[in-house]
Amino acid sequence: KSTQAKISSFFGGG
Amino acid sequence: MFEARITQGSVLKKLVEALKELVTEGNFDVSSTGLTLQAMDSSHVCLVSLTLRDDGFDHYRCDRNMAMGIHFGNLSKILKCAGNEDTITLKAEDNADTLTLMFESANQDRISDFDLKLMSIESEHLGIPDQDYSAEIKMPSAEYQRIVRDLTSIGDTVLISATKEGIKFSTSGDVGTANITLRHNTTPEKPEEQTIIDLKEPVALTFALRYLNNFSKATPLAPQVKLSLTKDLPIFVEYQVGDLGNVRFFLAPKIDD
Repeated sequence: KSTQAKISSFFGGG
Repeated sequence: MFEARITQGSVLKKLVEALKELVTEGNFDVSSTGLTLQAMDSSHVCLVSLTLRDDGFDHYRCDRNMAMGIHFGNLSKILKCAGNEDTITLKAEDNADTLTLMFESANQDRISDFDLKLMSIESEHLGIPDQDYSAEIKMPSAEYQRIVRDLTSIGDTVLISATKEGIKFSTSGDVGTANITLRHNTTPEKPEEQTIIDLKEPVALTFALRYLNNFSKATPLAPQVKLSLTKDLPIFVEYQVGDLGNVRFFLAPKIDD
């Protein structure tokens, strides 16, 4: 089983 | 005021068709250096970044920075009214609540203008780090489109593995399994038909095919596409739009529980 990661967990807010 | 004119209006039509299903709305950020857009899909799994440089337009003027909130479905409706050979001019006054699109036919015998209502969109800007990738693959954009389309008919996710042997796309589903391997191939005379694999270290990542398939809607914009992969990071899919700029897609990986 795998989970879909969110893009914001890789690229910080700025 | 803002004014941007492009003789090859079909490029704008193709751009909006490429983005409209992935992102329903977003801000066109205009400044003296060009037009940019950064937007996430509704589930916040992928990010689209569009850059159109000022010098890529036939005429470009922007007196002050503005964020123009665009509903892409509505912009698409208007751009469908432009002919493929039309010159398109985008115009907006400072702090305007509409964006004017003017279409001129190639022989100047038909001129039309449409006003698109702008929206106020709160958008979170993400910082995309500059980084070195473990594997970079340049391939014909039509080949990428075919691979993701074919695999989407078999499975929901794809394992992309880059090794010395080449780049392998694997999926499985109810009907069975599929593996497609591409090898480094610089024999075609035309550079846009070549496949170039630049591998620093082997890498394997899993992604949702639905999004990779959606990115391939940008195929009409560029003969080549570049995929960049690094362990545990989003895949980066890039289309160069001639001298005008680029469209970049980032998709977060599936992570094993």
